[in-house]
Amino acid sequence: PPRITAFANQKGGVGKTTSAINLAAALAQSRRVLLIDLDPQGNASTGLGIPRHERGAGSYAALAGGQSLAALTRPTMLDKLTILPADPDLAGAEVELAATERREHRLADALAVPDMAGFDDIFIDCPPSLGLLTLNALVAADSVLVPLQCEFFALEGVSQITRTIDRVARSLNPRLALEGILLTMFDRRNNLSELVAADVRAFFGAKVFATVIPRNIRLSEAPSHGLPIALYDPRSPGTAAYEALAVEFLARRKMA
Amino acid sequence: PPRITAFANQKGGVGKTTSAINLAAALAQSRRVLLIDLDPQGNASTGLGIPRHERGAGSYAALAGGQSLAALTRPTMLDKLTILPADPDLAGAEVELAATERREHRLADALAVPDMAGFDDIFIDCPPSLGLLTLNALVAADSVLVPLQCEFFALEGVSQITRTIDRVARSLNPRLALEGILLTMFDRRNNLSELVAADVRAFFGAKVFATVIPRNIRLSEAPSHGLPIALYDPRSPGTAAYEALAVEFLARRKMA
Ligand SMILES: Nc1ncnc2c1ncn2[C@@H]1O[C@H](COP(=O)(O)OP(=O)(O)OP(=O)(O)O)[C@@H](O)[C@H]1O
Ligand SMILES: Nc1ncnc2c1ncn2[C@@H]1O[C@H](COP(=O)(O)OP(=O)(O)OP(=O)(O)O)[C@@H](O)[C@H]1O
Ligand SMILES: [Mg+2]
Ligand SMILES: [Mg+2]
Repeated sequence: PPRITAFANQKGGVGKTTSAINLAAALAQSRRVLLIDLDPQGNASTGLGIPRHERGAGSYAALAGGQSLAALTRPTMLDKLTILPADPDLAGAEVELAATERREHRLADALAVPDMAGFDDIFIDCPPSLGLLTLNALVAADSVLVPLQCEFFALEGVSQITRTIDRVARSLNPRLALEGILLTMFDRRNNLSELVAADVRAFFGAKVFATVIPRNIRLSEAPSHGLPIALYDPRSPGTAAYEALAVEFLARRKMA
Repeated sequence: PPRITAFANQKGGVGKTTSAINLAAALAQSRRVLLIDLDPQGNASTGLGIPRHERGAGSYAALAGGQSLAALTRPTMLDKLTILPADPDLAGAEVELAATERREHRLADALAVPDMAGFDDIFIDCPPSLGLLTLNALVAADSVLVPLQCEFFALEGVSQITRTIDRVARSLNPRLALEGILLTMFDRRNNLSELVAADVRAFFGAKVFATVIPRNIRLSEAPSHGLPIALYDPRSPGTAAYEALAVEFLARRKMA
């Protein structure tokens, strides 16, 4: 069965979507990957070329039940990369699902179907909160990749997401583990990045990916063209970083 | 009575907290300002020097009711700036308040007390979501200041917050208006900033503040010292930008 990784951090703007899209695209060179957009903002769907006006039923429909996943997923510009786009109804999901049965397990139940065997990896892009949508991702996932912007406010919040992972592992999903902490938007020119990176490595040790994603303007330009960085600018530092991350991501799996 | 301004945008990391802290500090040179931290991350509280371990009852206690606001607010390093810090219980507020009476009006009710007459301005820093906490801020507020990072994903999401403001104004709070859209992290060195700024001005016209906040590393360093930018580095471009914003903010009020 596929391994499921959630990209989660309640701190906003730390690179969850950028990392989910570009790591998925790098892995999709050799593995079959499904990216699930569980954020009502729908940035991962836009970043992979699904315009807003073309989004029919998507990840909300999968949570609500009743449609087969195969009917909801869409191809992307990469053969081996498939997306389950965010649909407009996702914005109301937290309130609507709150009073339903197995409200935290809706996504896990939706993914427990034979269709999913066609994927090697499933990634879930989460919104910047620890509400019911992120909780659904943590219950469905085997592990969590936590992107962490090299800034002070982001550093302050990292224990909130790691404590939540521990709590979910103790109660709702015993197999859930921290995949790793990924340092993003690292800016060599400024001291703060170094200080934050040193702090995080001192505290989390081997749980921090060796690969660091540099601040690279091409990464923020690529989504406006609906392309992952590897297709938008193959020679950019952003492409090199996410390809190195893909290699490390798979190597860490083998050792785990 | 004080004017109440919510700092809201569901897109994460766009400068909500940074703008709330530094505009509050600039206005507090001549006006009495209360900053309410309604984000479970508690970044505004940290940014104004209230360490995590010293946070007792705060904004969650105000929502839950039963304590006078005067007992919950704290002084800051600026005479005229007071803060209502985030407390740890805020993380569970969305779920806990969901089933209560007047759940969207809890903050508005808490602020409708004589104590508040001692302030000229009340600012509310919101989390990156459109859930019950942000809804409480929109129901309590006279207007909403929407910080917008000059990046593609942030641009994509701006209609989500402006549509929400319209919806709340039609149903729960008829006096709610858009205070303005504030362009943040503007980077002269890159084209994307210019493109986004031009797009936003073309669409929102005079609703966009003339003052633009540049990307300035000193703004991201200041919170690690628990200081607003004006005290951390008075000669930085960040200080100049928020002081110019304070002048424009007050001038736009007079014209409104
Ligand atoms: N390494 C990088 N270098 C430069 N810009 C980046 C980098 N990574 C992400 N960005 C840009 O920074 C912004 C925030 O990134 P992104 O939207 O991926 O974060 P997020 O955690 O998914 O945000 P949210 O919390 O809103 O979901 C985006 O505009 C993105 O294009
Ligand atoms: N003009 C600026 N120049 C440089 N860095 C900035 C600027 N404004 C904010 N920052 C930094 O960018 C990050 C995001 O800003 P901030 O935390 O204020 O955004 P936010 O919208 O409040 O985030 P969240 O959605 O998580 O609440 C922070 O690390 C902050 O220090
Ligand atoms: Mg995102
Ligand atoms: Mg904030």
